Amino acid sequence: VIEFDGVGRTYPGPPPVHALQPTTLTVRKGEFVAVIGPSGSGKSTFLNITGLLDRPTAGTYRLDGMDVDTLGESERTALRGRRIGFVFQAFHLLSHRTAVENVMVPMAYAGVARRKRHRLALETLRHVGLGHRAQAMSNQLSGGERQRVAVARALVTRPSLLLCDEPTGNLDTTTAGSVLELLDGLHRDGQTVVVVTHNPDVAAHTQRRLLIQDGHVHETTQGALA
Amino acid sequence: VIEFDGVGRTYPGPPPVHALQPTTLTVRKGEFVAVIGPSGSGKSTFLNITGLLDRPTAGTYRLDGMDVDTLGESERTALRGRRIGFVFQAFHLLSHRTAVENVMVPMAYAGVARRKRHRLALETLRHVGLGHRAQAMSNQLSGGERQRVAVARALVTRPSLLLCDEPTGNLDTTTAGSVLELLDGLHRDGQTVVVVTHNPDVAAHTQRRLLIQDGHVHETTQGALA
Ligand SMILES: Nc1ncnc2c1ncn2[C@@H]1O[C@H](COP(=O)(O)OP(=O)(O)OP(=O)(O)O)[C@@H](O)[C@H]1O
Ligand SMILES: Nc1ncnc2c1ncn2[C@@H]1O[C@H](COP(=O)(O)OP(=O)(O)OP(=O)(O)O)[C@@H](O)[C@H]1O
Ligand SMILES: [Mg+2]
Ligand SMILES: [Mg+2]
Repeated sequence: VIEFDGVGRTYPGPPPVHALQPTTLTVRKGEFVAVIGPSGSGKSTFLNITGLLDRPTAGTYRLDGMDVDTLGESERTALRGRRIGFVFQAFHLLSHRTAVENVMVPMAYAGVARRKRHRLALETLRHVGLGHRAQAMSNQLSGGERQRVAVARALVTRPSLLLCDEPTGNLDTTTAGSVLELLDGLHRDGQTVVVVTHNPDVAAHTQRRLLIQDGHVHETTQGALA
Repeated sequence: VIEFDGVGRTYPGPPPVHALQPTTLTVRKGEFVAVIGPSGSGKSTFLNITGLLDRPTAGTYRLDGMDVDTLGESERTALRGRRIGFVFQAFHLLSHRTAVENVMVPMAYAGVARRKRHRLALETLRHVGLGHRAQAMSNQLSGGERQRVAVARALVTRPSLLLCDEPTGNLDTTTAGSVLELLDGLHRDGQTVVVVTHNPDVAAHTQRRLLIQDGHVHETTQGALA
């Protein structure tokens, strides 16, 4: 479903930063992949290109066999809305909307009736342990609560491709475990899950691991950085 | 140095949230304390009161023997600038300033010459492994790089009270270890360090642990939540 063919990304700066070196790899439908590596190594850059949030400066990215770099911005946005769920490393919630309103956002363009959107959003919030905070304004939530709202928002449409950028960094071990169970649940439904993580428990859990160091992507069997 | 006498915090909402239950405890000069507990349990609330960023709605907080709740805002701000270093859970960097400019900020009011401030800031950035990104705009840094800039900014004045709100949540194990070494370094100098953390390695490292659950603060010998 994800095909990188010499895909690279250099940020202009100045100075230029070679955040992702030309990379060729494939992720097949239904895989559960962890992406690990040191801070600053290129993991978010890799995930942003995969999620159509950024474009490569080298090579070709094919999503579901389609060369997405040739698509216009509105086509990419529409494709992203239909197919991809994304948990941002910095959450990016709407701060003056409630938790449940934030989780409802991805469904707004899918033609789902408001009452049903609200019910699904509330249900997904309960799955991340935030049923009791559904009506709270998102800027009145703790760091880990905001992170869980971001996770719920990414999961609520049961996307065929879920991309998570460090979804447990602000969570205690128990709460992180319940988030991992939700990712599992989506994976068991046959969806594709890619999770960038510094959490060794999450990295050990997946069938496949990519290690990124200085923008170079390697397959690895090692569960986490020492 | 930190005395909580029935200190509590209720957020009005609505609905009211009893984020911190009336708490009586003491932290002495030179202690190294970890604060652990589930997401949403009240840890940031506890730390914000300790760091003069928030006021209790019950009880009295004495810092260095002084009843700080009776001080006006500008006195509290001055006290905070002189005595406290704070690593925010959400970093709160100036996005259109460089990494080194961000780290220089706490020294601006201490009458330190600009050249020396720049040198100290650069040195501290090297200690968090970011010497090579000193001139980068902070909104062009990775999540973990921003976190490390926030750590450097809190450390650069060698404050007598360092308060860290989950300073390693976006860091791989190795980089997190080097941040922990910096906290150690300050502690060895005789300063007081309080670190809110979900990282069991950090929690196991300190001599003292406070566990917060539903706003209730307990002393614990257990290194981390299971
Ligand atoms: N401004 C606010 N208004 C209302 N409720 C708030 C506000 N800030 C925090 N809360 C609530 O108070 C409780 C404690 O929040 P706090 O940020 O202290 O938790 P925490 O232990 O730091 O959690 P985390 O580990 O997720 O960062 C949470 O239920 C949170 O939703
Ligand atoms: N907009 C940008 N302009 C210039 N450089 C950037 C930009 N965004 C990221 N970088 C740099 O590119 C490199 C890779 O960044 P990236 O965010 O992909 O790292 P990461 O592996 O996700 O790190 P972390 O684990 O800290 O989140 C870093 O050196 C970073 O400073
Ligand atoms: Mg990142
Ligand atoms: Mg917090």
